[in-house]
Amino acid sequence: FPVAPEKEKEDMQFAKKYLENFYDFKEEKTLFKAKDLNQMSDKIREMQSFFGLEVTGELNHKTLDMMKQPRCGIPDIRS
Amino acid sequence: YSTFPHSPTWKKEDVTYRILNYTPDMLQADVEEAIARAFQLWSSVTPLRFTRVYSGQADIMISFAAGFHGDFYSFDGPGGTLAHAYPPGNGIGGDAHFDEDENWTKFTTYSGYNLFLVAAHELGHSLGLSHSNVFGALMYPIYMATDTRDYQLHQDDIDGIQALYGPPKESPALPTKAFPPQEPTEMIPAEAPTEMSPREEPTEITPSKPPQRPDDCDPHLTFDAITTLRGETLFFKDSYVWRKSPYFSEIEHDTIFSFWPSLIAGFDAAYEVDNKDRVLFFKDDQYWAVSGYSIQSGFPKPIQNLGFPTSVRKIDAAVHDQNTKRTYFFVGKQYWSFNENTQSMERGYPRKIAADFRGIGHPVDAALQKNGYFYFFHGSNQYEVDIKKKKLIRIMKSNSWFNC
Repeated sequence: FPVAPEKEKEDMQFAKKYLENFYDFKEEKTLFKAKDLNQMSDKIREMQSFFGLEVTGELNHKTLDMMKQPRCGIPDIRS
Repeated sequence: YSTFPHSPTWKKEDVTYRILNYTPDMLQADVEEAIARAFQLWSSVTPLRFTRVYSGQADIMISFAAGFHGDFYSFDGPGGTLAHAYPPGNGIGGDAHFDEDENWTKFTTYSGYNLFLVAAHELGHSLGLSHSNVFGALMYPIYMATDTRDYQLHQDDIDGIQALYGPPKESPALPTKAFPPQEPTEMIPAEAPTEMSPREEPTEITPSKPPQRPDDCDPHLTFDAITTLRGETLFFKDSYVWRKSPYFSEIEHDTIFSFWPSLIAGFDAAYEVDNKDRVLFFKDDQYWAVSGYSIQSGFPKPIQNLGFPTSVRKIDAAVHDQNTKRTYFFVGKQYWSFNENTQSMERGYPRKIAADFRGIGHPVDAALQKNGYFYFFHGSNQYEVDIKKKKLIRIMKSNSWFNC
């Protein structure tokens, strides 16, 4: 659905925490924002692939919705 | 399935467990039964035997806690993470923690999480399984509200645990007691272990097949419910939803599950209160509120909360009038008017539909307000009504919105 604008930032934060918890995403405080976003896209791809979603690397609504489902606290992918 | 790095397992067949505390959401006996049944699920397909102990250190220590609880993985309040458990090992190894901020239940309900289901998943971790990406497997990371009365492990779960421990020897071992229990607890009357029958060829477990997907342009197409949502229009039938968006030309056709996995399909009615970014779904004598994909907490609620008499057990259709801030509920040949500002049913209702909506002399399946008109759906027809002028404008096929 169209996302109520103020939620977009909130969703991005939520997704970052989800990927840190379950997909071993480490947000490096780099000066290069693009690099950081690429890393996050890679992790989104891993998560989309695990759940059989369309692998786009983008935080679309189906991906975000899957992230919001009640779940187990153990990571899906670990280093 | 998957295992943890280096595939840690218990190097013995007799594994002990201890329940350290209880959730106030359930009877203690129900907690004990749920845990025992969860262990029995795994012992029935492996050589493992689980013994409950009542003091001292056990291999698997089971506890309920909220927020920070002494390990590095704090819980997160209601929803989100429900529980976690550690792979086999010393100390915290094998332990299972359940988030006390969740509502734990004995049965599968809307208003909580089934402890047996979550415990069975977490004990899979305590035995060395990690997550499975097979939808329908117990070790799938996301909680799936499932009927647990005759719960069976998915073949993927069995393959995974038997890769770690092998198959059971002669008969499934049941959890036993080590010491005379301080408090007498009834041993779970389990059916006498039957000889493990060679499993039939595993059938792929798939969610129950939704009814045949209806054709968008079937001239006999009818709808269960229709609502707007953030400028789009959603048409519901059985377990399907059509999405008509002002932003895209084609009609999207999805399952309701793909938007709200925990809502049961087959809505009776739906409407949006647009200035609250809120859509209400009705099924039988209950209703839910969602904001986008999120189901608001505290739902479902009984429709009597809105002011319906107990004689009303379900509603046929609902539509919110953005001009008057009234919501009209249709039941049989009558309708009610609900004031969204005062959150109360208006006096003088119910009234006959035909008295106020010209040309609508029959029950309404679904209702919609769009472009200043009201649309009342009855079977495969819809009636466009100008309620200001109390005039029936035209009658069309119900799916005329799909550019057929």
